[in-house]
Amino acid sequence: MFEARLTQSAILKKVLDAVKDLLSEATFECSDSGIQVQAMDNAHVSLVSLNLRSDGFDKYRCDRNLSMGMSISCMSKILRCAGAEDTVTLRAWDSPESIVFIFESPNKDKLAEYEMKLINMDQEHLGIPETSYSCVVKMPSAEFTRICRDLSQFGESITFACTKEGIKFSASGDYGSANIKLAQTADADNEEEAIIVNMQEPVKLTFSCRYLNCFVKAGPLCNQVQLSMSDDVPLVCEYKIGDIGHIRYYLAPKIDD
Amino acid sequence: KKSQKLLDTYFKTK
Repeated sequence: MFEARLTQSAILKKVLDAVKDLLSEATFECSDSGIQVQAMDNAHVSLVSLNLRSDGFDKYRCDRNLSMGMSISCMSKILRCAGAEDTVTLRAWDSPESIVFIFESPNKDKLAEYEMKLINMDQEHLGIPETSYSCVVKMPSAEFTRICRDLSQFGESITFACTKEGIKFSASGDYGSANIKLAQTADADNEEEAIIVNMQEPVKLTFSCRYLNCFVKAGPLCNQVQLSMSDDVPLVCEYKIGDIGHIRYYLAPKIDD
Repeated sequence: KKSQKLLDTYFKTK
């Protein structure tokens, strides 16, 4: 039997909001250690890696490893039915053909159950290599969201240039150009507002706005986002999910064909 | 495209 319970269904709602624009369906790998999703978008330009640790759940039981193929749009519709304060429980039996979402109101006077059919999916086992990055930048997620949104007006891509002083985002197109420089914060008294740059080598990489604007949908999950960059390897854009796990987006830099 | 190839190569299938 598989059962995972979260007191705050809002977390799962936000997780779905953060992946539904990139993935139409995905395999949820459930084991004793937690729930993991690794899936590429249809165009094979980005990869989503979601990790929810079992110890982050309020109740977690997984008797045997399960691979459950789920429609992300259907799951998203079901989670929209949960009240903001509801508790959510995911439940499936061994060799399941469906998964049940149970929403319980805080005073336990309302109990709603939604059953979703699982889908058969081709298993894509991806290996994410260990990489030491030339630059790792931590910054407020709201700032990153705003920069991606603002610069998207000027072109289809944004160039990230990182030095030890800070990071510069720039875009150019038919209407003109724009660039935004963020300096490393001198004193990180307020952790949520801090901009921290760890640089081994300066990097300059260009990424598609379309994908960046999908990644920033994870902004409501965490006040800070971490960007890890090296030449010729995918950008990693990471948001922590409270004490329960993280979502990482990988995006290949634009390379002139 | 090269970007797709880069990603496919980077996440080599196990």
